[in-house]
Formats: sequence, structure tokens, C-alpha cells
Amino acid sequence: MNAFRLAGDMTHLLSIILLLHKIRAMKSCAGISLRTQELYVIVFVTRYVDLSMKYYSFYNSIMKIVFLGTSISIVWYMRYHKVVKQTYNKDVDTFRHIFLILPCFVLALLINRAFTVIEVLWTFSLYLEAVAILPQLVLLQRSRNIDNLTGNYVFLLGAYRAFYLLNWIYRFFIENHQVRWIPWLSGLLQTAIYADFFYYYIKSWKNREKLKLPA
Amino acid sequence: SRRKISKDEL
Repeated sequence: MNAFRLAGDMTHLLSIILLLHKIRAMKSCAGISLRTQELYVIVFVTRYVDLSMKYYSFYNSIMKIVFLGTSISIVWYMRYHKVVKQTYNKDVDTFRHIFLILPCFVLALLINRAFTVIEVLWTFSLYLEAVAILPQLVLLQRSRNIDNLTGNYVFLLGAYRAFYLLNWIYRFFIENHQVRWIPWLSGLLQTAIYADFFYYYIKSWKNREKLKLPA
Repeated sequence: SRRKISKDEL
């Protein structure tokens, strides 16, 4: 495993730890989109269906279990925890899941490496992951104050796929791996969606101002 | 020749 891949996984893990800290210690999910969190559950469930069938490494299996478990528990807290659920900005989190799920599923049926259940679900999970942040970004744009934890969470979540892009470049040129258009292009789109957020995040950090996205 | 595709990523 190269350093970019590890950096990607660690920023992904750190983003989840930050979000869980906000939820468990601060008892708040203010500014967090339940829609996006539910999409991540779908992403992990459809991508890791091979968990019980194929073994890659101890690291790989543990990380998959962690991503599945944490994403499900985040959704549970936001929906059912009696204190946390009251901090959820329900009225502004209005992005409809189906507008992302349906096109991604149709695209996965049409463009995939092999027309098998596992392969189509895996492809679907990559397409869906690329756009799953959209409800979260819409929610941030509608929020007046974005607290530091939420801003850092979204930043780390975006940085994770950017590191994966570097990892894919490294694997292609240095480790001589094959071309993998589906994850590469999905990952590129996923990172590009964050471009605007990255710009305002870095700007607010440089000017030591509170993060605010223009409407 | 290039290495075969492995889904060892997350």
C-alpha cells in the first residue's frame, strides 16, 4: 500500500471520527445532512457485499466493517437518539435521495465491467459515492453558521478521494496497474464536486474567518 | 504487461 492510499483511508477514517465526536460528545448533528449519511450507508452496503465472499487483507476487512458500522450508527443517532435528533436541520435537508440513486443505478446497469449482481452493485456504489455529498453541500449552503467540526468533516471527506486520485496515478505509473476507468472517473467527479467548498474552506482558514458558503 | 485489477481498495 502506497502513502497516498494510506493518507486517503486515514482522512476518510478521521472524517468519520470527527462526525462521531460531534454526535456523541456534543450531542449534536446540526449542519449534517441525514440524506448524505443515508446515501453513504447504501454506498458501503452495496460496495462491500463481497465482504463475506472475498478476503483481501485483515486491514481491508476491518476498514470495511468500520465504515459499515459507523455509517449505520451515524444514521441511527440522527434518526432515533432523543437528544441528537432534535438538533437535526430537517427543514433545510430537503434534497431527494431518489434523484441521485435512480440515475446512478441506471448508469451502473448500462456502464459496468461485467453484467453480474456483484459488479453492478459495486459500480453503482462508486457512482453514488461520487454524488452522495451533494445534499450535504446544499445544506451547508443554506446554513448561516457552519461550525468548525462540520467544516473540517466535509474537508476531510473531500480530501480522502483527492488522495485516492494520487494513489491511482501512483499505482498506474509506478506499480504498473491496469486502467480502471470507472473508479478513476467517478473519483475525479467526486473530488471536483468539492472544488467550490475547498476554495471557501481554504480562504476562510487563511483569513481566520468563520466558514460561510455563498448562497 | 500490466497487473490484473484487484478490488483491494475501499
